[in-house]
Amino acid sequence: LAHNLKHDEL
Amino acid sequence: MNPFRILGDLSHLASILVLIFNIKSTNTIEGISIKTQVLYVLVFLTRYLDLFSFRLVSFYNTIMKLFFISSSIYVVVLLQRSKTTQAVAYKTMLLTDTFKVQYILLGTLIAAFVINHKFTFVEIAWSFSVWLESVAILPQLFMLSKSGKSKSLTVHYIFALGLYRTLYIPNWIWRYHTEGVIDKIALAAGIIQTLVYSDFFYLYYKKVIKRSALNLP
Repeated sequence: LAHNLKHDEL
Repeated sequence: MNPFRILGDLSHLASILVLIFNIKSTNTIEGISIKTQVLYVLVFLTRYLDLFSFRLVSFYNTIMKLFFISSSIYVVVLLQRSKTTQAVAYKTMLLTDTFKVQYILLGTLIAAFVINHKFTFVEIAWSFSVWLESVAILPQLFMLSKSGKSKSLTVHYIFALGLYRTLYIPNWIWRYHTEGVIDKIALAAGIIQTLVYSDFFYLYYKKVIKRSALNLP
């Protein structure tokens, strides 16, 4: 889930 | 997306537009640190490696990432170009832009190797990018404190840039409550970044906001 957050933010 | 995230992204976008507009309209590079700008190129290139995986998150996300990479390179090109068109201003910039970036690079590289989600190239690059971003403004702030006086547009640029990561903190808290996700590395680096800006924010408040309040009829 942390992975998702990282690529979806700038 | 929550309001903090949107406002954060918009202020990030605004900061870069203010900077480019500043250089283009006044045709001067006075007060801008090329070291900070080169660090941002490095930040975006190492952060957005996921673009090459072609598993795109959203149209918005991809466009913004491409914009941050290309605009940061464009700013460095503009500054480099001034070497011939504004030889004196360029030399003055180099003379006042004396922050030792090698310490920043070494420190953030070590931080990336020690603190990351996984010991892989992409993860270490992402971590490096996040830590580097948190301190990349230091050469610019150092230059500002040395020269004492500054062009107001440069100051607005720094303010908008600092505001962006500060707004990301309530965004992360929001996302933790609504989605149950949080990235501890991004959060820690975001707090450091906000602290790096805190002194500047205080001066900005005292000089820019209070002064404009005094000018009101």
